[in-house]
Amino acid sequence: EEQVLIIREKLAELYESEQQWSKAAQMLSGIDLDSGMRSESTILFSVSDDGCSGIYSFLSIDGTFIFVIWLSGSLMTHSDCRNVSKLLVYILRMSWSNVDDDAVNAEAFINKASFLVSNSQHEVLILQYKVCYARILDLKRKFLEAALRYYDISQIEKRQIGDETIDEDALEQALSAAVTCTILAAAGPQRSRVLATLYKDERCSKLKIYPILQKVYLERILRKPEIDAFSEELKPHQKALLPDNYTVLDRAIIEHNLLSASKLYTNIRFDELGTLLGIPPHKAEKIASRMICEDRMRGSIDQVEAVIHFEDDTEELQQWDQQIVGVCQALNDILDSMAKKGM
Amino acid sequence: MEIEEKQAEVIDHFVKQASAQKGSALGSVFVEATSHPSLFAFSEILAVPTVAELEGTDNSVHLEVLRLFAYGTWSDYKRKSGKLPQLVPDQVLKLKQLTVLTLAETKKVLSYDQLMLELDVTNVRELEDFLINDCMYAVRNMYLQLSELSFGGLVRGKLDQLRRYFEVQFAAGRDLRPGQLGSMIQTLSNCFWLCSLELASSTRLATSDNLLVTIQDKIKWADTMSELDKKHRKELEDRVMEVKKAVS
Amino acid sequence: ESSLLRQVSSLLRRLPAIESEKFQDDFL
Repeated sequence: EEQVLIIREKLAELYESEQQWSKAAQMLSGIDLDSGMRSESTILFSVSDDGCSGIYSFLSIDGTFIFVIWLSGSLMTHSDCRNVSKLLVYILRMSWSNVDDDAVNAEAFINKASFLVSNSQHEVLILQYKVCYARILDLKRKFLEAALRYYDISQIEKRQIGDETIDEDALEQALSAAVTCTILAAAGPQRSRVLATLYKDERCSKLKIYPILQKVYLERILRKPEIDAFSEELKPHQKALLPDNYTVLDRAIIEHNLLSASKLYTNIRFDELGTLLGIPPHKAEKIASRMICEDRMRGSIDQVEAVIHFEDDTEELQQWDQQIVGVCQALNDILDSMAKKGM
Repeated sequence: MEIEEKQAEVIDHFVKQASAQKGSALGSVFVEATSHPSLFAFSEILAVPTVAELEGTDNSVHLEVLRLFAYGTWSDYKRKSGKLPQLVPDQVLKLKQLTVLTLAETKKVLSYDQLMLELDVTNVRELEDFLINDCMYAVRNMYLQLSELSFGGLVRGKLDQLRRYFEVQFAAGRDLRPGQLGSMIQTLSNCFWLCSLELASSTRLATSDNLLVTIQDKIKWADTMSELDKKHRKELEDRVMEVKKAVS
Repeated sequence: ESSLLRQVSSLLRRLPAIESEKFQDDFL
C-alpha cells in the first residue's frame, strides 16, 4: 500500500506539472484514506498567476486535514494538525472553463470534507469550507443554495479568526456573490424570499449591482442595457450555454421577465409574450408551462387561443381586502400630513 | 404618498427658480419643469406671484403651457397646438403620462381603444410598453424606502389583452382644476370617509338595493335553467324509451 | 395645500377597490 501511495503521489505531481488538475486529483483520490500507513506528510503546492481563484479539493488522513485556499493567485495554507506527521495534502485547482467535469469531482471531495468539518472546532477551516462549498454550489448552478451560503458567509461578525483576517472587501464580495446567485436562480416564491432578505439588508444598497437587485426584487421587467451591465459582472460558468441553446443568464432573465409579466397582465397572447421576452412564441409557451407545472408561477394556458391567463397568488376577495387596507393606510397618511401641518 | 414625497423637493426647487425669474425667462424654467422626469404636479409653481403675473402679457403662452401640464391632456394640446409652442419629447412623454392619470380619474377600466386614441398610439404593443415602462414603472430613478411596498409608479393596474383594457388599481392624483374642489367635497360627503374600516362596505351598502335586485335576477335565472334542464332530461329519457322499444 | 388635495384626489379614485367580472362573481 505504501508503494501504491508513492506511485500515486508521483503521478499526481506529474499531472499537476502538466496542469491536468482533474487527473491529478483523481490520482490522489484513489489513496485509501483509512489505512493510516502514512508516516510522513507531503504537501504539494501549485502557484499560478493567471488570476483564477478558488478552492476545490482537499484530502485528509487520520481524522485531521489540511485545507487550502487559493485566492487571487496567492496561496494560503492552513492546517488543523494534531498529527502533522500523518497528513497528506493536495491542492486541486480548477479553471472556470472546465466547469462541468471538475465541478462534479469537486463536489465529491467537498462531500467527503463535510463529515470532517462537522467534528472540527477550527474556525478558520470551517470558514474556508463554507467558502468552498458556496463556490462549488455556484459552479454546479445550484444558485439559490449558493446564495444562502454566500449570504451566511457575508454575515460573519468576527474580523479575526485564528491567524486569518476577514476584511470588509471579502464580506462585500460574498454579499455580492449572494445577490448574483439569487438573481440567476430560478424565478419563483423561494427566490422571492431570498430577494426580500437581500433587499432589506442595508449593506446591499452600497453594492454595484444594487440597481438590478432592486428591479428584480420589485419584479420589474429587465431590459437589455441593465442585463448587459449585469452580464459583465458574471463568471464564465454563469454565462455558460445550456442544451436548449440559451445561456444560464438568458434563462434566468427570461423566467424573471415572464414572472414580471404575470404581475402586469391578466392574460397575454403568446406572440405578444414572445415579443416582450425576446423569444419565439412557442418557447415562451414552453417556459411558461414548465414554470406553472413547477408551481413557480400561477396560471393556465389556452393552447387553442394561444393565450396564457395569469392568476394572482391571492383570491379576488383577499385582493379586495388588501386594496381596502391600502386605502385605509393612504387615508391615515393624509390625516397624519394634515396633523403635521396643524390642520 | 410616494409620488408626493418624491416630488416635494423638485417642486420646491422649481418654485424657488420661478420666484427668482420674471417674464420670458420663466419660459425656460417651465420647459425644464415640464420635462423633469420626477415632477407631475404644477399648481405650486402656478401659485408663484411672478408666474401669475404672466397673465395677459406677451409671455402668457408660457403660462398656458404650464396650465396645460397642470390640468390638461394630450388631446387638449393637439387642439391648441397652433397657439402653443412645440413640445420637446420629454414634455410629450410627460403630457401623455398625465393624460393617463386624467383618464383614470373617471374610470377604473380604460379600454385600449380609448387609450390608443387619447395617446396617439397605433398598436397594442406600443401602448402596453408605454403603460408598463412610462406609467407603471415611472419614478424608477427615485430611491425607494425599504419600508415601502413594491410600487413606485404613477399608476398600478392589470393589462387584459383579450378584453383589451387596462384595469387601474391605483393612480396618482393630478392638480385640481378650478371648480373641481366642489365635486370632490361632494364625493367625500357621500362616501362616509371618516370611518376607514366601513369605507368599502359603505360604498357597497349604497348599492345594496341593486345588489338585492341582482340576486333576485340570479335566482330567477337559476330557476329557469333548472326547468330547462328538467325538460331536456325528460326529452332524452323519452327518446331512450322509444329507441329501446324500436330495438326490442 | 396642493399636495394634500392631490393625495385626496388619488384616494377618492381608489374606490370601488376592484371592479373586475371575477370579483363581481365572487362578491355575489
